Amino acid sequence: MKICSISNQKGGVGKTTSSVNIATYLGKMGYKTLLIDLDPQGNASSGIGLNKYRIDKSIYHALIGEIDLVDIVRKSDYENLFVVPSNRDLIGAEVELMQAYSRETKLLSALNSVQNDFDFCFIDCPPSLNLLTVNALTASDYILIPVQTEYYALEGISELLNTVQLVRENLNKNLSILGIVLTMFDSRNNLANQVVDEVRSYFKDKVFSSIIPRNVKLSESPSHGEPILVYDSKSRGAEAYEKLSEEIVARLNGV
Amino acid sequence: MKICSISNQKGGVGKTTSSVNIATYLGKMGYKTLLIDLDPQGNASSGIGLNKYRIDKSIYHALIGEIDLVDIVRKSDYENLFVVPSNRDLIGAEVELMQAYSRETKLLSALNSVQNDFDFCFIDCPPSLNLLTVNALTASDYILIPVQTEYYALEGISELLNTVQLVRENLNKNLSILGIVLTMFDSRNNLANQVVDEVRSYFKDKVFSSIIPRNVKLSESPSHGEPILVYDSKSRGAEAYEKLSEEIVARLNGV
Ligand SMILES: Nc1ncnc2c1ncn2[C@@H]1O[C@H](COP(=O)(O)OP(=O)(O)OP(=O)(O)O)[C@@H](O)[C@H]1O
Ligand SMILES: Nc1ncnc2c1ncn2[C@@H]1O[C@H](COP(=O)(O)OP(=O)(O)OP(=O)(O)O)[C@@H](O)[C@H]1O
Ligand SMILES: [Mg+2]
Ligand SMILES: [Mg+2]
Repeated sequence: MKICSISNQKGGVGKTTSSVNIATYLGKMGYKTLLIDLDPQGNASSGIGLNKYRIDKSIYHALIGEIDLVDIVRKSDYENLFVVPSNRDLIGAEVELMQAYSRETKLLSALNSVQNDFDFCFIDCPPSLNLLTVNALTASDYILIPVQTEYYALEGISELLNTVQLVRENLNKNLSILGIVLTMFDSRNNLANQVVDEVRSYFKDKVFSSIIPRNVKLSESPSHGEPILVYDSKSRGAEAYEKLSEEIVARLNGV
Repeated sequence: MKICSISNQKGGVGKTTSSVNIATYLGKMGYKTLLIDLDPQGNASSGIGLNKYRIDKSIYHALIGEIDLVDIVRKSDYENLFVVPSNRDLIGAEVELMQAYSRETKLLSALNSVQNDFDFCFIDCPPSLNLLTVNALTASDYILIPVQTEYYALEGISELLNTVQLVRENLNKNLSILGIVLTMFDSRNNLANQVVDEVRSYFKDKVFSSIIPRNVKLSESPSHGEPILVYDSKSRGAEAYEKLSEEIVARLNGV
């Protein structure tokens, strides 16, 4: 199983939208895929159609060792896609894990129980560089970084790279950057084009060639609990995530 | 000095954009205003024109008691507006404060040193319900909640209200909700209109009547380090924040 964290501490850049939609496309392509919701907000869980208020055991219970992760994996309504949901219990995980031994490797150990069950695993991270995100990066082979094509989104990248470096040096020497995906792009907007140029010149071929456009269908689909390939597979948002998913598979298989 | 936190754990909903622009309009109206950047990303600091890489002492140093807050207050380029900047040191604050005595009231104590120097103080919070946000809420008279007119943004509100309640019961019985501000509104979008209706029916007159439209000038202004009233005071974004700021002052003075 190859594991990829989808992470950026800047808020609202498309982490959850990317996690849900990439995982669904990989499932459709025939890869057995696991989506882990590591954000206390539980957006990935509801974006994939779960009712987070009816979730009894979540990723929180696997992190604190109360239950095996394999026992909380649920089949989603979508082909080859399985989910480990989050719920509000996760809010307390940060404080509780702080005191624990090997607090950074709780998720890594929990994932052992499903290591041979899936081809790929994607982890939707919260908007911070906290212990939950460090757990995700420590457990991952790769990080995928969504970058919104806006000014504030550029500012946080160097901090994120610092954290990736620290995790690689201290906790997980395998961690590498799978790529950067540019999101919510509006080609009519000068600033957006400048951000694309800047990110491309800095990250070069690490930047995926598929850019995700700002597309209202992408923001509507979670209100129906459906990924974009089900909600509106002909939309510009769906086509962009499909192309991106093909690029991702090529990198995951060929890397 | 009346203190207001601008907080919502959902990422990218307009916390920083609101903090920077409300604080600037209140300064222009003649109120001596302090803006505190409590987000390690430092977006409010750069949005108001500071270069966060040249910031030596930040809010971090006041939180850990290394320096008095009054000694790190800086005059901004804008009328009656002063800033306490953030920088990357703040990333470590969460872990360091965890072990400290009275860890939730560090900001409250730090603000004592400027209590009589300003009319209003606004605190830009990070996208989480962590110790930094709890410090902000514990130090505040009010919370202002920006809510993006999108589906995922609705999901987190009940959690935020839970946290406000817990802070009120355990740490700060004065804390009250100043109001809800709807942001990034696109009137042509069905979902956005549904979110407005839902928020209005739940929060009733706590919702400010001024709604902030999605307006490209608002996302361009931080790349020039300028608030909207300087970057483009005739834009729809500027007019909306001006009207909102008048409503805020009315509530702060009349409450
Ligand atoms: N390409 C897009 N076009 C239009 N809307 C989008 C797009 N991608 C995401 N959105 C919407 O923008 C908002 C932010 O996206 P999302 O919640 O996926 O970001 P996030 O990084 O996961 O946020 P958080 O930091 O809170 O976890 C959501 O309301 C989502 O529906
Ligand atoms: N009304 C608006 N119209 C258009 N763009 C906006 C508007 N408000 C904010 N933005 C842009 O949307 C992005 C998110 O806004 P902002 O950074 O203020 O949110 P935030 O809640 O502070 O995010 P974080 O959770 O990361 O702290 C920024 O790039 C900002 O420039
Ligand atoms: Mg998310
Ligand atoms: Mg912000």
